[in-house]
Amino acid sequence: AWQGRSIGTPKLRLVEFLAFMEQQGEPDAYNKHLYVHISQSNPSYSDALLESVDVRQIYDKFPEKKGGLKELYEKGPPNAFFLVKFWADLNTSIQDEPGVFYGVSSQYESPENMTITCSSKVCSFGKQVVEKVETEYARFENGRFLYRIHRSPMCEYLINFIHKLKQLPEKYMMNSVLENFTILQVVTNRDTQELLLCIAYVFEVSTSEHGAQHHIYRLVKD
Amino acid sequence: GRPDQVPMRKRHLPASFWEEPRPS
Repeated sequence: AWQGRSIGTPKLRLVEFLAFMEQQGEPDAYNKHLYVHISQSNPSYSDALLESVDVRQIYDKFPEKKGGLKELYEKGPPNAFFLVKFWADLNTSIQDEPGVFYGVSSQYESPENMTITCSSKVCSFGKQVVEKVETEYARFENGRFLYRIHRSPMCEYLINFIHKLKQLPEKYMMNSVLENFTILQVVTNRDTQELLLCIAYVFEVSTSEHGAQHHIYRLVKD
Repeated sequence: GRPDQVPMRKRHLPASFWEEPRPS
């Protein structure tokens, strides 16, 4: 059911992705605030098929030189490319005091046993400002291989960015800043260098009182 | 933004790109 409805290919599928802040020492859900969240653990045939976006519409929002989105897309495979529009939830009641933990967790699944490399590039005006590269090994569970990046600490740049964003008095000002803030995640098979998933993230601030929202698109080139 | 950048609103993007989903 997930094919065409969520982020994934027959080789690797995103199960969950979240960025959060949490009061340390009390890791229960009540003290955790989710800035963004994708959960694809229960795909259904009733879910809508993904709409598509022409990848050329967003080239300049991501690195354009060597290893940039254009070069990655031309190399393919095209079915591994997705765009996520996040409406981030900045409406947290957790006090930003020392000891608060900022983290990112994600989980992938695959029918294959691989070692994967996950690169996350934070970009400002399309230029990379920080990159984190993580390597994950498979764990066999319930008939498939799971890759779990659990509570990876958020980098200082992102924490400061969130702080500054929250200080802006109006949502339109936050959205104006977010127009030039993007993240590109590339997951590759470490041993073969095959590209498994490429996810481009763009942002607005949520106006909902029900937490973070998102739309997922396939990236195409017609 | 940079002067050579086209605002996102002026690009060819699906209408849903500007509609925050309602929580399910």
